[in-house]
Amino acid sequence: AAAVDKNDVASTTYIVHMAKSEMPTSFDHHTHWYDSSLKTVSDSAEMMYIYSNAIHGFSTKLTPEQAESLQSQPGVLSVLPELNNELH
Amino acid sequence: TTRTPEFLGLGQTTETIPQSNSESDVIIGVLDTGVWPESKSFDDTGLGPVPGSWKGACESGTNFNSSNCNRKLIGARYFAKGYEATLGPIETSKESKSPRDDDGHGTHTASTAAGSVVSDASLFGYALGTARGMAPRARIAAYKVCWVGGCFSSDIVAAIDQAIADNVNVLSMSLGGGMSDYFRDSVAIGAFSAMEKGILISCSAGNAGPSTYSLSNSAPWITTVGAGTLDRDFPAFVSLGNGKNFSGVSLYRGNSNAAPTTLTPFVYAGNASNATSGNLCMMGTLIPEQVKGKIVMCDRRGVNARVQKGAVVKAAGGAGMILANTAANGEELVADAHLLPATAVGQQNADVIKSYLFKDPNPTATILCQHPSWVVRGCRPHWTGDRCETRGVQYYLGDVNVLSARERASGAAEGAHPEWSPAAIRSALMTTAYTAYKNGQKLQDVATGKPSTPFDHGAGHVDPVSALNPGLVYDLTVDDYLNFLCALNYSASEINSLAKRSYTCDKKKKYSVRDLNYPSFAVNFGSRYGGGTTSSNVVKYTRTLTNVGPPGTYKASVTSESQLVKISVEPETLSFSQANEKKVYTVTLSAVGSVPANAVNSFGRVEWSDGKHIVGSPIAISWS
Repeated sequence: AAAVDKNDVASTTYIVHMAKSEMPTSFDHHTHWYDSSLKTVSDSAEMMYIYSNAIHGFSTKLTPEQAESLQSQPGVLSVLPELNNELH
Repeated sequence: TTRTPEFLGLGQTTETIPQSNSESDVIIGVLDTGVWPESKSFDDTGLGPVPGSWKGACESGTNFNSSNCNRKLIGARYFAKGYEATLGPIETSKESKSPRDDDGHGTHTASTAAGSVVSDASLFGYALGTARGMAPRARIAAYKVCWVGGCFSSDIVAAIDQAIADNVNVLSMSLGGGMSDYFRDSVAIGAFSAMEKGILISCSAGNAGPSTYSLSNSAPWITTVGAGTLDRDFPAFVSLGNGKNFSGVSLYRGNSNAAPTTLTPFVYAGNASNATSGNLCMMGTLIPEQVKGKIVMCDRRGVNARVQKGAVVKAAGGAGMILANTAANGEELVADAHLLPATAVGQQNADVIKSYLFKDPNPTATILCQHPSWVVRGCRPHWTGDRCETRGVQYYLGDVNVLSARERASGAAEGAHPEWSPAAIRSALMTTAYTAYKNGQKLQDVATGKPSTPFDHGAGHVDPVSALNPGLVYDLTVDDYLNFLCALNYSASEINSLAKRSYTCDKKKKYSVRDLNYPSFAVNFGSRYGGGTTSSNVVKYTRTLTNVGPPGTYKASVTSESQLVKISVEPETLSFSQANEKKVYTVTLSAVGSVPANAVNSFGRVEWSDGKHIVGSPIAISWS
C-alpha cells in the first residue's frame, strides 16, 4: 500500500497516443489492447478516458518512469504529460 | 451584444441574411466553464425540434439535470476526470460537479455565439438594447472542461472526442495553452480529427499581445480568431489638481453620489503599501490609513482581475481608482463594471498622471463617468471574471469577440452552403475581411494607436455578410494538411499522433509550407538573402481558387508598402465559367537590391476582383 501511495503522489496524468492500425490481431477490441499495453508498465494504473474520435489512445496516471517505459511499447506513438490550459 | 450585430452589419431586428431553417440545424459545441441554463439567452421560443442529427445528452450533476436543456441548449456535459486526478475531488460546495457554470465565462461565450434574442438587456442601464448572439437560431451544446483550477488537456480531448460523437457542426474554444508543436498540442490534435469530420473549429487567438509571438491555437486547420474592438465607447475622465484632463473608460454605474465630484486626495498604490507588488492592488496589500478617502492609482499588468483591484481599493476605504496600463497593455483600454468610481487609462496618459502624482506634494484628482457614446475609437467591455462580483449581473456589455461573429457567419454559411468544407468557410471569412474603415482609415492597433498590420489583425475584421458570398475560396483537403505536416519535417510517428493514420511522406517529393493553399502569404528572407527561411531571393507561391459564385472574370491587383520586394501575380486574370471550377495562380516575391541592416517587417496584399467580389489576402514579409 505504501508503494502504491508513493507512486500515486509521484504520478502525473499522461495522454497516450496509440497507432490503432498496429493493433495485434489477437485483440478483439482496441480498449483491450490499450489496457494490455498499460498493464505492461503498471498493474494498478487505470485508463481515465479512452479516446476514439479526437485521438486514438487513452489518458492515465503514471510515474515518469512508467511513462518512459510505456513510450517504448509496441504501438505507442507518444506519451504526453497533461497540460493545464487557461481561459481566454 | 446589444451593439455587436449591428456593428457587423447583421442588423438588430431585421436580418440582412435571411433566417433559414438550416441555420437552426447548426449545432455549436462550446468547450468552456459550462452553462447557466436559466439565462434568457437560452430561451428556446420559436425553435423547432432538436435536429435529428443530434446524438448528445444533457447530463445531470450538482444543481443541474436533464430538464435544464431545451430546444436551444440541446446538450450539456462535463469532464472532470483529468482535473480531479491532478487536483483531487471537486469540492461541490465551491463549484458544481455538473455542466452548471459557476464562473460565467462559458455562459458568456455560448450566449455571444448563439444566444437567443433578449430585449431590454443592459448592464446597470448601460447599453440598453436587444442582446443576442451572432447566430441566434443555432443550437448550443455546452461541454464543461474548465474548473476553478484550470482546463486540463485530458478533459479537453475527452470533450472534443464526445462532441465529435455528438455530431456538433462547430466547435468553439476560448481557451489555450502556450505555443508548442502541433503534435504535442491537445487542442490542435483534437481539432484535426474534428476538421476531418467537417466540423469547423474556432479558437481564440489568446489576446496576449502586444508582445510578439503570443498567438495561441495557430494550427492552420483551426480558424484562429482574435478579439477586436467596436465603435462604442464608455468615457470616464480624470481631472488632476494641476488642471490637466485625461480620457479613460469605465462602466462604473454604482451610487452616483459616491463619485468624488471635487478634487480628492490622490495616491499611488505602490506608495500606500508595504508589499513589493503593492502597485498592483492585490488583495490585502493596501494600507487603509494611507488609502481611506483617496483616489488610488493601481497598475494593471494582470495578476489579479481588474475589477478586483477596484474592490481591493474599496475594501481599504478608497474613494476611487484609476487603473493604469503599463507596457504590457499599452493603450488598450477595457471598460469594466467596477464596484467603485474608477476608470482605466492607457500607458501614455498613465505615465503623465504618475509624473504629476510623484512630483506634486499634495496630488488630487476627480473621476467623471459618462454614458456610452459612439466614437471611432473602441473599447472592449467584457465579462468581469471577478469572483467577488455579487451584483447579479445577467448581461455583460457586448464582448467584441470576432469569434462570435465567425460563428454567426459560419452558422449562416453552413446553413446556406452545407457543402462547404471548414477550410472554405474560413477562406470566405478571411478573404472578405476588411482592413480599413469606410472612411479609409486603417484599422488601429489598440496597443499603440497606430495603423495595425496583419501581424496584429490577421486577415482583418470579419464581415459576415460578405463572407456568405465570397465569390472564390481557397479550399483545403485533409491531404493538403498532411503534406503541410511533411513540410514541417514531422516524423511518421508524430504525424500518426496528430492525424490518426500512417502517412508516409514521399522522400522524393519536395514539400514546402508555402504550398498550403491558405488565404495568406508569408515569407522570411534571410539577411543578404543567404541564410534564414529562404536561401533564394525569389519565392513563389502557388494557390488554387475555387469558384463558389456565378461565372466571372477576376483580375488580380497587388499592393505593397515595400520597395525591397517586387510582387507579381501570374496569370493576372482568371475566368470561371461554372461553379466549383478551380484555377491556379502563382505569386512571386522577388527581393530587389540589398537589404538595409535595419529592415523591418513589411506588408502587402493580393486581391482578386470581378467587380462585385473582392477576394483579398495579406502578404507579410520579414527579414532575419
